[in-house]
Amino acid sequence: NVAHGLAWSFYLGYLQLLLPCLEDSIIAFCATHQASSPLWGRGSKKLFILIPLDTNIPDKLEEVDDNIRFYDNLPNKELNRAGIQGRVYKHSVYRVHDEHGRGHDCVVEYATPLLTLYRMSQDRGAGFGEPERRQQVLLFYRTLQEILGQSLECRNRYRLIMLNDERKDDPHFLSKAILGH
Amino acid sequence: NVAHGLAWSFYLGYLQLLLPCLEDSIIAFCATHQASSPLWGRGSKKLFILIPLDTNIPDKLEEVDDNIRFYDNLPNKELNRAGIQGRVYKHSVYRVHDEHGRGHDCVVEYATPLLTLYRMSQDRGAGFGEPERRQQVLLFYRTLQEILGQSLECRNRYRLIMLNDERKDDPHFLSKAILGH
Ligand SMILES: Nc1nc(=O)c2ncn([C@@H]3O[C@@H]4COP(=O)(O)O[C@H]5[C@@H](O)[C@H](n6cnc7c(N)ncnc76)O[C@@H]5COP(=O)(O)O[C@@H]3[C@@H]4O)c2[nH]1
Repeated sequence: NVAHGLAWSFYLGYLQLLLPCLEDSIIAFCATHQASSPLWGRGSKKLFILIPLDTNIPDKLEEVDDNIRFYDNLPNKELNRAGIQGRVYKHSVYRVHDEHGRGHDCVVEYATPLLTLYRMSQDRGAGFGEPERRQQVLLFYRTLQEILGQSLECRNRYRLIMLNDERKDDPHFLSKAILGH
Repeated sequence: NVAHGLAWSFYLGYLQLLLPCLEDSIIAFCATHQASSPLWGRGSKKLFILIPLDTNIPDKLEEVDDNIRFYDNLPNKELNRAGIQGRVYKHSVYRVHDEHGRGHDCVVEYATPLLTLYRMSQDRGAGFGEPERRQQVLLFYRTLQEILGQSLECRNRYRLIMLNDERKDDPHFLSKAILGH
C-alpha cells in the first residue's frame, strides 16, 4: 500500500525533523518581520498541511486563489542527511485574506507525497490508476493522522486540511479552507 | 509494499527533477573549482547512489571511511514545489582516495528513502520488522533499477551501488565500492 509508506516517509523524513522547532522558527521570523507579527491568529503558529483529494497540486498557492499571497520564507534549516551536507529544509509563509479583507499570516503547504501519488497515476509503469489514487489519498490522510496523533513531539504543531472536490467553482475556496481551521 | 512507493517517490520527486541537468551542474562546478577539474574520471559525471542492504546510513560519508572527504556542494537548484517557494535541492561532491593515494572527485550520496525503511523497522507502530526490511531494500533496488532503466531523460546519469553486509571489517570498504564503479 503505497500511501502507508508515503505517510511514514513524510513523518520520519520531514515532519518529525521540523515540527518540534517550528514555533521557535515562527517567533524568530516575527522578530525580523515586524509587519507580520500582529497577523498571526491564536493557534496559528503551526504547519497547515493541505491534502487535496484529487491530488491536484499547484507549485504556488496564489495560482489557485488570489486571496493568498506569498509573504516570505521562514529561516532555512540545514541538516546533514545521508551524505548531503547542509540539506536545506524550509517552509513558506503566506498572507491569506478573509472575506473582510483582513490579512492572516500562516505557514501552509501541500503534502508533497501526494505529488508522487498523482504522478504515479499518470505513469503506466507504476501500475496505479485514478480510482486507486483516491483511495490512497484517504489512506495517506488516515495513516498520517494516526502517526501524528501518537507523536508527542509533534502534538499541536500541525493542522491537516483535507480539500474535497466541491471546490471547483469557488475562486476563494482555498483561503476559506485555510482560515476555517 | 512500502519499498515500491518509496522507489517511485525517489524517482518522481527527486531523480527525475535533477538527473537531466546534473552533468551541466558538474561542468559549472569544475569551472569554479579548478583543482577539482582533472579529478573527474571518465564516466564519473553521474550521481552515485549508495544502497546499503542493512540500511545503516551515516549523515556524513567521512564517518564511515577516512579515504573519503567532503569537498564542496554543487550549485543549488531552487524549485517552487507544492507551495514551498524556492525549495533547495543540492548534491555533495566528495574526494575519494584510492589505495595509491590518488584523489577522485564524484557526486555521491545514500538513497535517503532507506532511512525511512530503517526508522520504520524501529518504530513499533509501523508494523515492519528487520526481516521484512532486508526484503524491502532489495525490492527498492530492483524497482529503482526498473524505473531508471525505462527513463530516457535519466539514462546514463546515475550509478546504483548496492552495499552488502560483508564490509564490517574493511575500513576502506566504502571508498573501494565507489571507485569500483
Ligand atoms: N515539502 C517538503 N520539503 C522538503 O524539504 C522535504 N524533504 C523531504 N520531504 C518529503 O518528506 C518525505 C521524506 O523525505 P525523504 O528525504 O526521505 O525522501 C525524499 C528524498 O529521498 C528525495 N529528495 C527530495 N528532496 C531532496 C533533497 N533536497 N535532497 C536530497 N534528496 C531529496 O526524494 C524523496 C521524495 O521527496 P518528496 O516527494 O519531496 O517528499 C518527501 C518525502 O515524502 C519534503 N517535503
